[in-house]
Amino acid sequence: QWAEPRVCSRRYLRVDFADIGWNEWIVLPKSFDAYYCAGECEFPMPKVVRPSNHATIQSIVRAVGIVPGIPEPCCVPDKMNSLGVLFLDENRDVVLKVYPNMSVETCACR
Amino acid sequence: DPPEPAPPAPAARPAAARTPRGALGDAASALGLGAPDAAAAHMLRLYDKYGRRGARPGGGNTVRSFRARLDTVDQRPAYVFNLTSLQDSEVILSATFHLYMEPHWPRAREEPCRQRVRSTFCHLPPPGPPARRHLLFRSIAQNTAAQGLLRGALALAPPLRGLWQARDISPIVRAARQAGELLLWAQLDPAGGAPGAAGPSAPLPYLLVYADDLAIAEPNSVAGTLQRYDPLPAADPEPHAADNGSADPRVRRASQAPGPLQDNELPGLHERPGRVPPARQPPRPRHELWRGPLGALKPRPGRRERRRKGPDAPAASRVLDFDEQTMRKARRR
Repeated sequence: QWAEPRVCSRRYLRVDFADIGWNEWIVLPKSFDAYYCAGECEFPMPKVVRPSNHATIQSIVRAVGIVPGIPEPCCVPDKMNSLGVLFLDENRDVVLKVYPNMSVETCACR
Repeated sequence: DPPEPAPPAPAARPAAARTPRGALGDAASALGLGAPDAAAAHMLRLYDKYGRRGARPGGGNTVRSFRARLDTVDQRPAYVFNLTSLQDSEVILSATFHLYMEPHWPRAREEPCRQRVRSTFCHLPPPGPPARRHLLFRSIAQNTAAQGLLRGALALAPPLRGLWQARDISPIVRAARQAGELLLWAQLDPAGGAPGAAGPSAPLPYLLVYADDLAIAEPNSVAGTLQRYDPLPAADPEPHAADNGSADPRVRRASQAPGPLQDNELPGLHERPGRVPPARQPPRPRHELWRGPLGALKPRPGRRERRRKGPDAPAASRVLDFDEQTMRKARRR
């Protein structure tokens, strides 16, 4: 925890399907690296957090404080990767599906 | 990129890295998919090939395997494939039929002839290559006694040695699916004799259907296919929420949309905070919070109930599902 940066960034998360009870029908993978995004999108946002133009404006408006109640932009997944999952269907036939957006590659302030 | 905390050692692998053969075997055996299950073995190989990032099996995102069940149709053995697990959102790209064939060439008969030249048996002219046999594909809807329409035929040439043959049967599967006849059965033509193209100990054939699931890009699609229970079942006080039996694992959002359906407005979309006094909004039960305003997770029937229904259960209705309260009123009436 001490090593984690405060700024919006990708954090490590390994998901084991057994932990969420899906291991009964998922054959492979047993687990995968999902990652997640966390951290602050404070003004001024560095380029490294890839702020959208909207996020930049929102951040400025929040910093100026003219409009009350405007939160910081959110730290969310930017680029994501798909994941092939091999599972058993209702008839116990094997199915392979490639699900999009299953793991985070980069995070951004949006 | 911002600095990223160093993950533990396994993180060095991509999300779905190449899987070692041993791991595939372990996974297969753990799920009872032993070596005789050729379909499972083929799927494990496909996973190994396409499970990595960005790879699209057959140009789509889904591959379904269907193992044959040996049955009797019209007093003759047939291979039956139950395709009912195909989803409406899955566009079939191609379908391959995989059949193990044993050699039927007369090599075995020729050997004794060379040794016993004078034998009567050996005066017979040497037999030529065996005649081609045809595998006829028919399709029927579930719970139909009819024989079904002939959807196509495959000419089978016996191989020189026992091996698996893969044949493209995309038009057959597409036509059957289009007709809503999701029980496909394959039978040798009457002149073919034996039930299968191989001996009784030979592995059963299987189908692979490559499809593009158009619904996979929808929000929550992973739960629609992989989540098979309501994660908050105890918090559901309404009896109707757990009584919507259907073999379809997909989430049917339209069927459970609250409110009148006269307009096309999404509930709560244009509501501004503060417009409705909070007192008029009753606290939402946990299961509704899970479902969210746009989509409802369809509760699945219990495992035991599903098993009881079996493959012969009537197909899920394609009309709108009414909520249980409406159905109860209707029954009372």
